Amino acid sequence: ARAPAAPGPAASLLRALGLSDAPRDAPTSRPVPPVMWRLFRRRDHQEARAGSRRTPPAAALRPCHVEELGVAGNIVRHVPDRGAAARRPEPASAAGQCPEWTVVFDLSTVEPAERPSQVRLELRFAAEEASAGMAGSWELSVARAGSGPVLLRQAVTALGTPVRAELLGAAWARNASAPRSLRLTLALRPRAPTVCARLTEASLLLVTLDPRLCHPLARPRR
Amino acid sequence: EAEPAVGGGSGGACRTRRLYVSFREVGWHRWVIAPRGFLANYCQGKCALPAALSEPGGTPALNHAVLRALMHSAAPGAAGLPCCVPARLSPISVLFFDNNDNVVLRHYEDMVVDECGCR
Repeated sequence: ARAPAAPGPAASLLRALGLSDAPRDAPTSRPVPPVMWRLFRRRDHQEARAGSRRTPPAAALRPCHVEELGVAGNIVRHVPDRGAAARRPEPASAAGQCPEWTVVFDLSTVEPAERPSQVRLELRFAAEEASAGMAGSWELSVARAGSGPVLLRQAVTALGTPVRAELLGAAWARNASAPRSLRLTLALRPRAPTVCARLTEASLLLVTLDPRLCHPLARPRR
Repeated sequence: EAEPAVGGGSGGACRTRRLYVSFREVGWHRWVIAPRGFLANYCQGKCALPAALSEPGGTPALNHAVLRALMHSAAPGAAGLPCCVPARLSPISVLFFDNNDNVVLRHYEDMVVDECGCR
């Protein structure tokens, strides 16, 4: 039998970069989130400095550490909510009940060897009525989609800024590898009779450490 | 783009040579967001004396490579010359879209040769 053709140089380089295949073209409709640009620029700047003779690399850059987020890691992913497109418009809030939302994150590209070091839910809300104010007092609750207990509760005092909730240790066990998909049910309940809010954007910032791509710092001196 | 090898062989003393990897050249420019490419460089050159004596940073050191070079100058057929290899490397980070439309930032160690040395 003919031996399989040796992979071309591009395929070998791709595999060396830990990517199974070349992704298809970039989605035209998806801008690069500012947080990812910021992390890249900060990292790029540090690596350029590490390359210069003046700064010893170990001092300038800790391998496998995301300085800006202060956690271990060598892969950062910004995962959009898959549920947004399928989300039905919320019913008008009746009898004081505010709507719940289901968000879905596809994590099938995360490899089993990767260890999560930060799982941050990023949410944006808007007041349901333009005339309603953006200040007030709400309580965000996060649960697994379907039945299940509330895994996380967090106070929200304003709607104008992004709401961030750390899920590691709450909706995601610390040493567990990534599920193929993470489905959550969110609710934002007003503490005092105010108007319900509307979920306008949901995403997940996932930081993982792939130990196979890390090696210890310089060997200890004998 | 690579700096041409000297004299088609490994002439000249061991040093860092320029090698630029362009993502456009391998057709990845549509899914790699940044950078457009990176200066990977490579090492080439002879490690005979006195090149084997000089270390990146200019501080002469006695090590295995120097012993081999000394042996080679005394008995050329014995152990051969030391090799010209990366002595100092830097990491790079790549920002790209994966197949799930996630924006991914990956960090790769030891991707850029900053300095070469004889080993």
